[in-house]
Amino acid sequence: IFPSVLSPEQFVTTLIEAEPPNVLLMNRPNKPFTEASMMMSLTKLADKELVHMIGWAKKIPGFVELCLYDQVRLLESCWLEILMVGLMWRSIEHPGKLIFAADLILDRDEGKCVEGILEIFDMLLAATSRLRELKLQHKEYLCLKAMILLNSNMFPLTMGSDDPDSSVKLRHLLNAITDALVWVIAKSGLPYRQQSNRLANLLMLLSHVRHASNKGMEHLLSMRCKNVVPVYDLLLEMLNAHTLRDH
Amino acid sequence: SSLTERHKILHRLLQEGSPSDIS
Repeated sequence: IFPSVLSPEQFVTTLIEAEPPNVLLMNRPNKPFTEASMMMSLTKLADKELVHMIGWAKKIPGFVELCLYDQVRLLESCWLEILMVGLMWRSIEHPGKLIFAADLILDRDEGKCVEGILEIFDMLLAATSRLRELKLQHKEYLCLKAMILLNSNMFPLTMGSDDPDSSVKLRHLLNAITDALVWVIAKSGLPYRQQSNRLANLLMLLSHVRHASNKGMEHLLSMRCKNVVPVYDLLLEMLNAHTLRDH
Repeated sequence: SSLTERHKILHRLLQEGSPSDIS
């Protein structure tokens, strides 16, 4: 389905239907955590969520119409931001806690057992409190998450791709998701001026998500280099994309 | 390495069925 033929309402409905299931860790280690056991839990969960994230992206109207090269570049750029914004949404009603999964709920202070992770937990908790303050609505969250994916790569995507129309399609998609977010905010009944403020406030939050993701990526790479945690499968591929880029 | 080489699993997931099809 090409996004330009969908109304903003239809676009949002498709985003609701595209939502991935809530993932469980299943074999949560006993407390207290050690550095290795916490990192193992977090990476196992991330790997499971990543598989569902690919399925979610494919259900965003127009995403699979982009060339495969662009689909890969977008996902490898934004995967940790998407995981983090999902974590924030799950944690929004639970101040001071990070709801990684229903069976992996961490208090801020539990971050002390992994070197360097407390700073990232604090960034995530701060961004989550801001979303709580703004009373982020579910449909707004869905639009922001899709926007993170589609806006994740600032470099010309089609270099190396065989489909010159792909970047035009991506621009159309970004316009469609912007229209959808504007429509969701307008439907809330806020006065026009406050609608613009809300849009700006929500979009400004995205730079904090990007910042937390960059810090998280750096942290995960260092944990892997120090052999604190082995990284396998899809997570390894996604992490390697960032290692290669950094070099 | 090329994008295809470094993203074998991602390519497979993008080109094949839904995540529920993949064990």
